[in-house]
Order: sequence, then structure tokens, then C-alpha cells
Amino acid sequence: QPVKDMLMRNANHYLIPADIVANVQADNNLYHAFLVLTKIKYSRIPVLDNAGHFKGLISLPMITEQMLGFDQLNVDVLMEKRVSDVMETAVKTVPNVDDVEATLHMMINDPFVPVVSDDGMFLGIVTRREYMKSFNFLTHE
Amino acid sequence: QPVKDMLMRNANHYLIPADIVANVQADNNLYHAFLVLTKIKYSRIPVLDNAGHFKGLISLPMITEQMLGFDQLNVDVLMEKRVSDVMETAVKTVPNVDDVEATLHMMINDPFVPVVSDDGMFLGIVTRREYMKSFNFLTHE
Ligand SMILES: Nc1ncnc2c1ncn2[C@@H]1O[C@@H]2COP(=O)(O)O[C@H]3[C@@H](O)[C@H](n4cnc5c(N)ncnc54)O[C@@H]3COP(=O)(O)O[C@H]2[C@H]1O
Ligand SMILES: Nc1ncnc2c1ncn2[C@@H]1O[C@@H]2COP(=O)(O)O[C@H]3[C@@H](O)[C@H](n4cnc5c(N)ncnc54)O[C@@H]3COP(=O)(O)O[C@H]2[C@H]1O
Repeated sequence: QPVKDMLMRNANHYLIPADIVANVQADNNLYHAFLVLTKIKYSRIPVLDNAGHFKGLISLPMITEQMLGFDQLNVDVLMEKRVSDVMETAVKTVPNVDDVEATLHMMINDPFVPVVSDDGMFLGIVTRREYMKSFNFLTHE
Repeated sequence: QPVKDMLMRNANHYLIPADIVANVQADNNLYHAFLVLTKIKYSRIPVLDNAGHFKGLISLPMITEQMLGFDQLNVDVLMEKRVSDVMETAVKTVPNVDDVEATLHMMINDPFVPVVSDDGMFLGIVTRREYMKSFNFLTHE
């Protein structure tokens, strides 16, 4: 099982640690999140609380959807609502990067999987890109 | 080379045909594209001309960036500018799905690759999800 063995061997390489993962705070207003997501260009990022716990995911469409009005865009809503009001909370996470096979299965539908400890601390993410690099390597040997 | 053989065998399964790929027209105004990208939730979609030729890619951040103003968001700009004013045009494409290995290599950095014929007609896209499904299958045998 060359594919499985290779994945297992590289397990710890797949984690992108929390300190280099862009995020916003659950209590930020939508205007702040709008600016962050417009500047950094990542399409979907983690939402944390002030103590570093994982709370959910946020993307620009979740925010711009709040701006849709009857005849014109509502900009005031961005100062009136918070990230916690619109973020996605039903998010599959893994406690560590050890079960590479289970994580691969999750990434069929999700471009990344947050790694969250049993006490809710955000540890980092595992992304499709890292797996794609491994498979590319495999096709060349 | 089990990985390479499997990829070759499934080449034609990887193409998502043009008729089910969400897109906008190059001459649409940004307001229209803003609404489309807010509703459909795909983070980045192809831009076509009225004859079905591939012109570029568009995402919500490319549009919201135009709204950033001195002290408040500028909504009028969405009616004043067109998709062609902000879209990304330096896009790597492939003429067909035959070179599965080359396409896999491109998808290390791009979540999808547009398939565009030699005379510029948009034929569809190849996505990471399809490759992830194949690798998931490989790890289970
Ligand atoms: N600034 C950048 N530099 C280099 N490449 C970039 C990039 N922004 C996007 N990409 C490329 O585009 C892919 C999709 O990015 P997206 O933001 O939609 O989707 C991303 C994003 O939602 C999240 N992500 C990845 N790295 C992140 C980070 N440092 N902070 C926050 N979220 C991250 O994981 C998803 C999958 O990431 P993945 O790396 O597999 O795949 C990335 C990567 O190949
Ligand atoms: N409505 C939906 N139904 C089911 N799953 C959904 C979905 N929207 C997003 N996903 C999941 O999220 C992944 C990333 O989507 P994203 O829109 O950032 O990035 C997408 C999007 O930019 C583009 N794309 C995929 N299908 C498309 C379509 N039918 N029309 C336009 N663009 C498409 O290709 C990228 C990679 O797509 P991929 O399938 O590998 O990966 C998709 C898929 O696994």
C-alpha cells in the first residue's frame, strides 16, 4: 500500500500551525471581517474566541448575504452584526493529524480540516494542497 | 505505477462540463457579479464572453476590494464597473483532460483548472475534488 504508507510517513508535515492561519474573532463586527477577507483573499477562515478556542468558519458570502436589501445594498448592517451572528458552526474537525486516512476522506468535500484539541483549542489546519503535493510526488516515481 | 494508471483510466471522468459550471459574462456590471457570487457560494468562477469563450476568473474579494473607500464603503462603484475591469486574466488552462499528470501538477496551486479549446471556447473545469476522490479510493485498496 504505497499510498497509505506515504501518507502515514508525512502525517506531521500536513499540519499548518495555528500561528500562521488567518482568523477573526467571534466578537468582531462584520465590517472588520469584511475588510480582513477582502484583503487576505483566503475564501474561508477559522473563527476563534479571545482564548484561542475554535468557534466556527467565516467566508465573504456569509457577510455579503447580510447586505442584500430591497432595492440597494445595506452597509450599516456590517457595524450592527458580529461574526458570531453569521459564522458556520457545524464544522467537522479532527483532534490531531494522526489519522491521515480519515482526514483524507473529509477533504473530499472540504478544502481544509481544522485541527482542534479535545478542550477546544485551535491547533491549525490540514489542507488539500499538502495532499495534492504528495500525490503529485507519487505519480512521478 | 498504480497511481498514474488509475489517473489515466479515469481522465474523462474528471471534466465538469461547461453547462453545469457557474459563470458570469465579462460585460456584466460588478453589482450582478456581486449578487451571483453571494448566492452561489463558489469562491471563484469563470468569466465568459457572449459567444462562450473563456475570458478569465472572478471572485468576491476582487469586487469588494473596489468598494473600499476613505471612511465608508462605496456601493455606487458596483454599477459603474464591469467584470472585465477587475477579473483575473493570467489564468493557466488546459486544452483537454488527456494530460492528467500535467493537470494534477497545476492543481497543487489551483483548486480548479479551466479546460479551454485552442480557439478559446470554454469546455469545462477539472477540480481537486475529483482527484481527491481517486486518491481516497487508492488508499483503501
Ligand atoms: N495566499 C496564498 N498563497 C498561496 N496559495 C494560495 C493563497 N491563497 C490561496 N492559495 C491557493 O488557493 C487554494 C484555495 O484557497 P482558498 O482560500 O479557497 O481555500 C483555503 C483557505 O480557505 C484555507 N487556508 C489555507 N491556508 C490558510 C491560511 N494560512 N490561513 C487561513 N486559511 C487558510 O484552506 C483552504 C485550502 O487551502 P489550500 O492551500 O489547499 O489551497 C489554496 C492554495 O493552493
Ligand atoms: N455547491 C457545492 N456543492 C458541493 N460541494 C461544494 C459546493 N461548493 C463548494 N463545495 C466544496 O467546496 C470546495 C471548494 O469550493 P470553492 O468554491 O472554494 O472552489 C471551487 C470553485 O471555485 C470551482 N468550482 C467547482 N465546481 C464549480 C461549478 N459547478 N461552477 C463554478 N465553479 C466551480 O472549483 C473549485 C474547486 O472545487 P472542488 O469541487 O474541488 O471543491 C469544492 C467542493 O468540495
